[in-house]
Amino acid sequence: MKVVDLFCGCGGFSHGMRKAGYNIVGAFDFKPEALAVHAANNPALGPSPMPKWMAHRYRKKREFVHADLGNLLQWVPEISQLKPDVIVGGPPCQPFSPFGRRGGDNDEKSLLSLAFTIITTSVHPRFFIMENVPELQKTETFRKVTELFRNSGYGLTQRVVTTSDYGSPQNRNRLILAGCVGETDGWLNEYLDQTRHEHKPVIRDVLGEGFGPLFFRRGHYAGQRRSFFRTDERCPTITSTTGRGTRSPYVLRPADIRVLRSVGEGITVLGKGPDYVPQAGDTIPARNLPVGGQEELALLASFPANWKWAPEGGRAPTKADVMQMIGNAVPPTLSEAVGESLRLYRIGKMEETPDVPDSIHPLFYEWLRDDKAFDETRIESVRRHGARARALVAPRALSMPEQELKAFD
Amino acid sequence: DQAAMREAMYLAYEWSQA
Repeated sequence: MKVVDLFCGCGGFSHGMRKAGYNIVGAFDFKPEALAVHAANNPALGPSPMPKWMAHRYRKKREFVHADLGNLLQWVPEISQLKPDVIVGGPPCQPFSPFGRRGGDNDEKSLLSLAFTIITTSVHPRFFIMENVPELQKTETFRKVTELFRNSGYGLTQRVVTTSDYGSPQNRNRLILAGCVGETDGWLNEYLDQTRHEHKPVIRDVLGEGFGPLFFRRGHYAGQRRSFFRTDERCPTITSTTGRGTRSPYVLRPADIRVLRSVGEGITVLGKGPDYVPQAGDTIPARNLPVGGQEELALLASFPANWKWAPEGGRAPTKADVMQMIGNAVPPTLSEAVGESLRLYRIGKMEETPDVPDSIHPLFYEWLRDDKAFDETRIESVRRHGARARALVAPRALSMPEQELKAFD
Repeated sequence: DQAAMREAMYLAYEWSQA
């Protein structure tokens, strides 16, 4: 099964699909830094280079602005030539993400979800899997996206999954929209259930006992959201800013105090002695808190330990680049499970194929044996494959092998 | 798999022409 990964970033989706046994034949993204990391970890592949005019625009604006139809004219034929069986991808979700600035439907990046859809419906592979934030479902963009997919004959599975059900200790909700040509809605649901992991990992499972009992991740918002987590809990969503915010002091919130008390861990409060029991409102220096470095955050995002974040040759990505790649990536364990679900669906489908009475004349098999010198195993294979092929063309009630062959093609 | 199915169809066609 050939897979094309759109908006591939550093390769989280591709990696999981590869582990599930798929062949990644193309990976596309706007960010050269991310593509370099993708290439370093998928040496067999060589991601498609960004068109030059696009690279220019990207450098100039540091952001891809006009996803005009000109892009599609360039990309659709290129991707079509790769003849993928599956198109996967997580179009940029920032316009709809609850983290950071939200432009929603009016954000120009929201056009990239539509670009994914238009490319997919034009190339028209049998399957596609799109990943995004659940908030997308409430948008006008999503309405358009699903309408386009339906118009081109895809049955849709629309499902919000939690990454901790699929091997990553993050409590991260993701929308999976999966399409299959000619299927009924919900076609992948039971297989997504089957591939759910039994064990929901916690922070400690990934970082080990050595990390200590606490994990600090500065809350995004002012207010009551805590920033301390026990390492026997799951961790909050890793975003591009997860490692930041340790230079300025942190003011403890009541929810933090509850976590600190539950592990009985001492935290140094500015201007107080070591025996002081921290209270909400106390200021602590954030410099020495157990934040987790880049490597640890990548592990929490379910990347393998040997993932190369600094490709040889070329410019090394900055720390911020890498954090953005990790934050934007589809957790590989999730994409692997999605790929496995698709595999199970296909196996189930094959088993369902009805037995068609073998309408071929017995002389055919004699001919195979005597004239073509086929052995019994090979004759049996022809019988089986012929029956399956004929099941596909059976509704057309054709009698001649010539017509059947044409219909099959 | 698809190739095997096509081959089976093709063999039947070839036989019908023989």
